[in-house]
Amino acid sequence: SSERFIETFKQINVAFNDIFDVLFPGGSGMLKLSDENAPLESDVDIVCKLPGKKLSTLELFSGGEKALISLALLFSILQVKPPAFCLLDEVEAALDEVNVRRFTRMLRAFSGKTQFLVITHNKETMQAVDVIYGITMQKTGVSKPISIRLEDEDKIKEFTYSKSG
Amino acid sequence: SSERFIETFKQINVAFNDIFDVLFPGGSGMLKLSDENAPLESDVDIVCKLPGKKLSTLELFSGGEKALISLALLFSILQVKPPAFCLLDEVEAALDEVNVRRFTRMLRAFSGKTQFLVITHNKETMQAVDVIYGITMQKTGVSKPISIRLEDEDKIKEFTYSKSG
Amino acid sequence: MYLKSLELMGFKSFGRKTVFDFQPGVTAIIGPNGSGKSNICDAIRWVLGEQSAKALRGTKMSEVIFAGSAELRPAAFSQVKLILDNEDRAMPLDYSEVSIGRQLFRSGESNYIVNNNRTLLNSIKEMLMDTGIGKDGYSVIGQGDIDDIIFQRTQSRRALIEEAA
Amino acid sequence: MYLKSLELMGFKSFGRKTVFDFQPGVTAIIGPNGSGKSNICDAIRWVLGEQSAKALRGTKMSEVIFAGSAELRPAAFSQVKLILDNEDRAMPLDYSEVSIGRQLFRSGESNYIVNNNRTLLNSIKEMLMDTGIGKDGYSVIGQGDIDDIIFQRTQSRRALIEEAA
Ligand SMILES: Nc1ncnc2c1ncn2[C@@H]1O[C@H](COP(=O)(O)OP(=O)(O)OP(=O)(O)O)[C@@H](O)[C@H]1O
Ligand SMILES: Nc1ncnc2c1ncn2[C@@H]1O[C@H](COP(=O)(O)OP(=O)(O)OP(=O)(O)O)[C@@H](O)[C@H]1O
Ligand SMILES: [Mg+2]
Ligand SMILES: [Mg+2]
Repeated sequence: SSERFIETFKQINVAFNDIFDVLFPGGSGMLKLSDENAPLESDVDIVCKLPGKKLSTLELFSGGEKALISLALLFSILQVKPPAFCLLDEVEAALDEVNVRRFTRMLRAFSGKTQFLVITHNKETMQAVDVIYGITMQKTGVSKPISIRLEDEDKIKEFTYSKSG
Repeated sequence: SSERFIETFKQINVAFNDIFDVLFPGGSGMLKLSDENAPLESDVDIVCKLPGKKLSTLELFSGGEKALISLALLFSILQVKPPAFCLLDEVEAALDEVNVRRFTRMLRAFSGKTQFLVITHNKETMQAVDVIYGITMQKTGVSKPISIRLEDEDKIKEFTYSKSG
Repeated sequence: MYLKSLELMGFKSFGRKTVFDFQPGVTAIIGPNGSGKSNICDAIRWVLGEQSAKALRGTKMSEVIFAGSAELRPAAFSQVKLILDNEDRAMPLDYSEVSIGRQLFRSGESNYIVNNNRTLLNSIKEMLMDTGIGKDGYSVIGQGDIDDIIFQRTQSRRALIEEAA
Repeated sequence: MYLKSLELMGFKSFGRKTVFDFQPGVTAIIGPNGSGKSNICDAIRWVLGEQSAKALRGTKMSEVIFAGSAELRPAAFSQVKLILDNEDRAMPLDYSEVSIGRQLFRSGESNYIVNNNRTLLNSIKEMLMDTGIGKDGYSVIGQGDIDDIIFQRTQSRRALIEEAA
């Protein structure tokens, strides 16, 4: 029903505003319905201002900026309606180190309400998790999981730089 | 003319075969014309076999495998017809550490004939180059280049982890 | 509610029966290119009812069945089981654990199974209605999909918010 | 032949005149998300004759003109100059250096310039004919484009090979 949609939209918008502030310190972001009178058919536009930049055209933003704006929208939906679990496959691949840290801090902050499974090659991300599973194939064509203890630096090194691929 | 095309195609195919062997040790790759009789209208198919794997359907390969197959094709074209310069924008973002090393070794091997400009966030790649340019904006909205000496570890660190973003 | 364990048998590169036990909090899944990480993401989408082979990076659904490798024969069928912890009764069923399964045989026969009883996809969808878990929602973000969240046609942005409403 | 230097003035985020001096070998370009690295890639494509605003991540070509920032007023025009070393006479011109330039004014007026003489895009294309350099060829691989090389419709694979023939 359209009341429920409007109500949820408003909550997500408030969350988006807050989360945007954390991911883009000094910037501001908000969501807008293209047609307030017909919410269920209306488009959802994203309006953002990045620190120091005049432009707000989404297309002109960089690869990393776009990925971070998408993550801000994702986390704002997770805030309003937390799913039991959330699987993220290399979502931080385009981010620089500062932004990866902002992303992992957000993950930690949300991990109380939502369980996260994060597929990654990024060492920073690997340091921000509770448990690590390694997947290996060793030229056999068959995937095999190996549970890795966080303290086991050598094992993690072997995984991220395993000769056997 | 179709003779020239066939001649170039054959040379690229030989190069592709060699380069594929280096990027996927134990695998094999080749190019095929879908219609040998009408080369200028024919499709160019890629047939690969990865070590230990039975499947050869391109779509089923992983993100990193597809990127590496694309790089094999790119380098085989560079081998046959080296351009004066080549600009690569985060082409190794999907690769794991072992494959990034294979990619940077290829860069070095080709850098005699072709000048490379490589946009990257990857520290391994930064260690394999001759010169580094940093680009900064410092919340002003205006890009500014800074030339960085390779030995200047602190400057590089500052760039990859600059607080000012 | 959280994802307690995931069982894969004959699904894509998981030729042997493989069981992942997960904890609440944040779990990283790491490993070389092509080792099978994104296949886990495909397995979760598939068991939650994904009907499109293309969304699982294939051309026909039978390609999810393990095709064989250097050391193991092709599988006769593919099976995935998702076991959700339901201690908090987030799902309206009087079980402290709910297992959702899907099978596909080479013959084309396909089954959905909840707590060892065959069932229909629609009743699984009803069961998961208010949990935020689903193949199309925001609980599974595939490799390369993060950019699509803000750049998709804006209707799908609306659909994401509707899903949360 | 190699790219000796690149001058940007009022092009995208390069609000001030900026000069890059390049060497043969491998140069890395690094910096935080949104700092302007891919804008350099766009500048090279643009000066080599790119006609589509969409290929430069915009919607209309005037968006390449610096739009202003917190500290600098919008630019009246955008200009990029590519200076190629031609000691080896790879280009059929009797100069040891060839400079290729493009300008765009807010009024819509646009010029191509070779060694300070106005010229047409077609004569630039002829000049670069056998060098392998061009906006569509394999000498510029933009961010996110690496996957397209093998996954494009196979006609573009053929076009890449034709370009090298
Ligand atoms: N039905 C199948 N049987 C056997 N192997 C399969 C099947 N379907 C896919 N594969 C294999 O699975 C591999 C891809 O795995 P996946 O995409 O999960 O890798 P990944 O770990 O995500 O790698 P990356 O880090 O590059 O993204 C491919 O090499 C493919 O050949
Ligand atoms: N005409 C213009 N005037 C001013 N700024 C512009 C203009 N066009 C684009 N920009 C800005 O340039 C920035 C994008 O730069 P670019 O894509 O080069 O970043 P990048 O360094 O490649 O980042 P990433 O590492 O995330 O890929 C955007 O923030 C955008 O607002
Ligand atoms: Mg993957
Ligand atoms: Mg970029």
